[in-house]
Amino acid sequence: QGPLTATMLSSASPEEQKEMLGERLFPLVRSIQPTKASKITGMLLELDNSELLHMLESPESLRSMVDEAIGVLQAHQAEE
Amino acid sequence: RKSTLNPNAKEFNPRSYAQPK
Repeated sequence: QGPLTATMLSSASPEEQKEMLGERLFPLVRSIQPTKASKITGMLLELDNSELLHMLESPESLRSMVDEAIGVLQAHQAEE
Repeated sequence: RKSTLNPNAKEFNPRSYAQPK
């Protein structure tokens, strides 16, 4: 299983594209933040696919976005 | 800067990985 590419995504429907990206992102997100990986992956999947492909190739970008998602979730929970 | 991330996003549950409880 090689890296996911824009060409591979382009042959799939928009829903399938997010599914393919999510399947790749989830284990990486879980390795950074085990307890909220499903929620965080769902949040990241709302970003542009080009940005998601970049995150799959760049652990630093992914980590910084996961950290941001954790911050957003904590702020949201504090509001409730 | 306000984050573009949405805390109400739907959770992603992968098919190929067991879900931790």
